[in-house]
Amino acid sequence: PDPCYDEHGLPRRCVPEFVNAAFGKEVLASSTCGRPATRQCDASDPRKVHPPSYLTDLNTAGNMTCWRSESFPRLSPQNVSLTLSLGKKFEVTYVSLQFCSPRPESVAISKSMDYGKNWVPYQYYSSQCRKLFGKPSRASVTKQNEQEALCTDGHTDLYPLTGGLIAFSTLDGRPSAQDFDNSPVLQDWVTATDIRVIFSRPQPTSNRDSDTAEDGPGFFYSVGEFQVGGRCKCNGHASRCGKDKEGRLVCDCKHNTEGPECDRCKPFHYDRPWQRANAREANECMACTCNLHARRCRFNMELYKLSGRKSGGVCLNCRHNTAGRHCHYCKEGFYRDVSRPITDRRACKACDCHPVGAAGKTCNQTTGQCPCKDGVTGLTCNRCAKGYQQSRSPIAPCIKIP
Amino acid sequence: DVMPTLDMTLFDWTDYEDLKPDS
Repeated sequence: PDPCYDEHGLPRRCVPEFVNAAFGKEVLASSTCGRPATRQCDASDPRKVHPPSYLTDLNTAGNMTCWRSESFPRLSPQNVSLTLSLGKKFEVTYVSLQFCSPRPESVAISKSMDYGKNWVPYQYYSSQCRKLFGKPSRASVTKQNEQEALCTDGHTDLYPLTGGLIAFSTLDGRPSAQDFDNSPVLQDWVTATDIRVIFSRPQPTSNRDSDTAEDGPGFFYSVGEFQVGGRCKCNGHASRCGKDKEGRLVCDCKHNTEGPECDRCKPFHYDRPWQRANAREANECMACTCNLHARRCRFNMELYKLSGRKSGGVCLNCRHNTAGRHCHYCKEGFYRDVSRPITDRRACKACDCHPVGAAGKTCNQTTGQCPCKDGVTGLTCNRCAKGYQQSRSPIAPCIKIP
Repeated sequence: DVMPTLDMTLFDWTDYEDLKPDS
């Protein structure tokens, strides 16, 4: 059964499964050890490589593979960034990092919603929040600043020397999290196409892990697991994401929606504006009512409001001689054949008014009666009325019999 | 009684050439 429809075939909200969106994806690291080779790290030796791909690979229990940065001189520790592209918009629930080195003294997590063009802060960790990031440590979030990155002085202890965790929950402590369906602010807050982590101030590792034992402790960053927990963003209109023809990750949209995130209505489904699905309402896109006489329509907000927010579709290019917002009546010069349903291709018949007997070409749209000249009769005005006879004048084709 | 349909050949189009149907 399709999770996007209930047992009666009615649409309902559906979401892709919760995944580690980082798994198997490429991470760009601004620094990676091994070139040139050192005692602990050699890019040409499979036993001593620590590439960024180890951040998002499968780690079996007790066999964690670790990425590792270059080592820095003790007095000039450098910033190192890890950038992960998710390939499409995801709704991120958490970002976590499991370290193989001691955790850095400071970490900044940021996100992009436009594939890396712009970045916004997500969360800071530092023992010196104010000094490094201009933020108070341990601030709280209110309804007024739910899209603001916080700084915390937790998670930055030197110990454990290995296996330490940094885990950021995107909704934790944010007041509207309980009413996520009705909070566009938080829906926006959890949306990301890319995640970037910047480490600064590495803490000393043990001499054993140092590249040069005689130099004392080493200064580098090493991470075994970079996880981004969340769901492929489909706005409640898809239960899975897959690759399109070009290999891009896209939602498998239902409810008459389309787009990478099911973020618009399919053509001809513009009877009401696109909306995200929620727990109460699937908000599926509705087809315009054009009685099978039009292939295109557009949405009109004024009509939608006037209808009590029920219908705003306006059919375009009504065919088969129909006209009107829903192609529901016959255009000028045609009349309704009541023996056929309005959806029939021949529901509208030509008036066929007589070129001499009729006073015009437009007939009554319901009865088909043409406007007849004086003394003329018949549906198409093609006969003289009783008491009249045909004349020689095309202006007055029937004259009273003397 | 059903009256006969208008006979187009009976009309004098001399002064109304522009009103005359094509066929």
